[in-house]
Formats: sequence, structure tokens, C-alpha cells
Amino acid sequence: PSEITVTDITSNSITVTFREARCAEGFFRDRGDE
Amino acid sequence: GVGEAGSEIELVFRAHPLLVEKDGYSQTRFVKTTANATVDHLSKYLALRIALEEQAQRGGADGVTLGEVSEKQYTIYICAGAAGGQYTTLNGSLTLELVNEKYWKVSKPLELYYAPTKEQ
Repeated sequence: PSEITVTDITSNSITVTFREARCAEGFFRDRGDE
Repeated sequence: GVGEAGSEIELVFRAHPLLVEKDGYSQTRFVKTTANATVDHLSKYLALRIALEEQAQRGGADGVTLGEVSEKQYTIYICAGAAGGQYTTLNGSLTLELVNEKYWKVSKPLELYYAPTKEQ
């Protein structure tokens, strides 16, 4: 899977989702010359 | 915008070059999550991800159980500072948004490193 949801009890049981890709291109936003 | 609960954080995640063997889980990972994720969330995510990848390599049979995954811990580091090359251990309770503001401070994906936590 490229997406995993994690709940951590030491972080007030907040649930967050992680998405992972093999490369940054097309996945990370292009920051240009910021 | 920064500070919004739903804002996204982009991470480039690599094995710690000094603490992880080259033949280990050395691939660079490109990860997106929400700004409210903590370092503990990230550590747990990594344990799950690596366990799943190891399980897939073994063909899915006799893989790692979720119980074993939760036992396996990773420490997360950031390489920051003017000179670079200095790895700082991140406290598990820090949110990634705070890590970004406190250590990174640049408009680039947050670069973090991981290594298995040493047993006491």
C-alpha cells in the first residue's frame, strides 16, 4: 500500500494518514524559485 | 497555510547514514502527511511500512505480526544547523509542523532520518 493510517495513543490518540511515493516528481508540489 | 489543522507536510525520509547499514532499508521515501502528525506517528508509520515491505519480500508467509511491529521502534533525526552534518534526535511528542518551524525553516520538503532505536 502507498497509504497508511496511524493512531498514536501517546499523541492524544490522534489518527493521521501517511502517503508515500517512490519519487518526488508529480507528488511533491513544485516550489519553483520561491 | 501554516498552522491550519488540515495543512500538509512534505517529507523526504532517509535512513541515518551513520547508524543504518547500507544494505538495510536505505531507500529514500517521499511522504506526505498532515501538519498535526507527531514524530511518534512517524516512527510508528515507519515500523509498519518496513514490516509490510519485509513481509512482501518473504512472499507474505510467516511475516511480521502487528504485535511485533509495535515493539520495533525507530528514532527520528533531523540534520540541521549552519554547518550541516549534525544529527539532532527529535522528541516524539513534537508535531511535524513544529519541527518544520523550529529546525527546518526553509520552503523545501522536510528532510528527516531514521535509525532503529538502540535497546537499553
